[in-house]
Amino acid sequence: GGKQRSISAFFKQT
Amino acid sequence: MFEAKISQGSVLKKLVEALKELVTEGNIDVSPSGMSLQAMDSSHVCLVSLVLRDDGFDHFRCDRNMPMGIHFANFSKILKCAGNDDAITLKAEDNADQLTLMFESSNQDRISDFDLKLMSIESEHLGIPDQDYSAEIKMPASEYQRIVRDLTSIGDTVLISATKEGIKFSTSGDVGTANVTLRHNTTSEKQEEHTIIDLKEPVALTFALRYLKNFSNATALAPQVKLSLTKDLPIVVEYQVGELGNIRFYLAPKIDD
Repeated sequence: GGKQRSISAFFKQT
Repeated sequence: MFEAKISQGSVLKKLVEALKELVTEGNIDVSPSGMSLQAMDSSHVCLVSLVLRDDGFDHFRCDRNMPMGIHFANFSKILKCAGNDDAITLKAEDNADQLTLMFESSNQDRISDFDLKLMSIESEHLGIPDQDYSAEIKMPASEYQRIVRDLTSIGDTVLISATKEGIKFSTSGDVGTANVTLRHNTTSEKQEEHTIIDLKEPVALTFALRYLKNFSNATALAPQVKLSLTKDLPIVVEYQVGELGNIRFYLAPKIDD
């Protein structure tokens, strides 16, 4: 279980 | 123009085999300092970052930065035509719509060339900061592969907890439960057999096993793998690719509802 966030939520766009 | 030669072509074959199940397509960026790739899987849950430095190649020339849009299953089809002992040369003109791959056998009695069609791919680039992690664990790549393979047969998610006792992988499913603990171990004369646990503070995170298992497709690239963990941040699973560079996989943790 548990929610899965998008990986892009953890890094800034450059 | 861009031209890069690697005498140990099997490295390139292994790299693409490590990627192709996870990433359908992506831009390999070439620049005078080398080749790099950043790509997400189709569900955008994990990110792969590949860095190959110019000085790791037998020959490297790149006059102009450019993205080369690659379909990895197609790249793999062509690389499968290279012998394991072949040298591989990659060539592309500026703004080319194809990448030429030339394979030379080790005694130079067989030379073949293939053109791979390039694609135009829109991709966002993410800035990945260098940071300190709560726990960094180096272990034999084959051990990591075994753990994620074994646990995938039991459950869907794994709790990875690093404490001063060691690093513990736990899962559960319809079959029952499983726990594997590795302890810090540097007794072997062979460094690649060591397990090194560098713990700043205890940390425990949950991840989807299918992705961790997918990352182990890179096992053939390196004798050791490094896992980096910090609370609420993606795990990093890193393989050093000899003197050439590295491939890193980032996977977002599962968060309780």
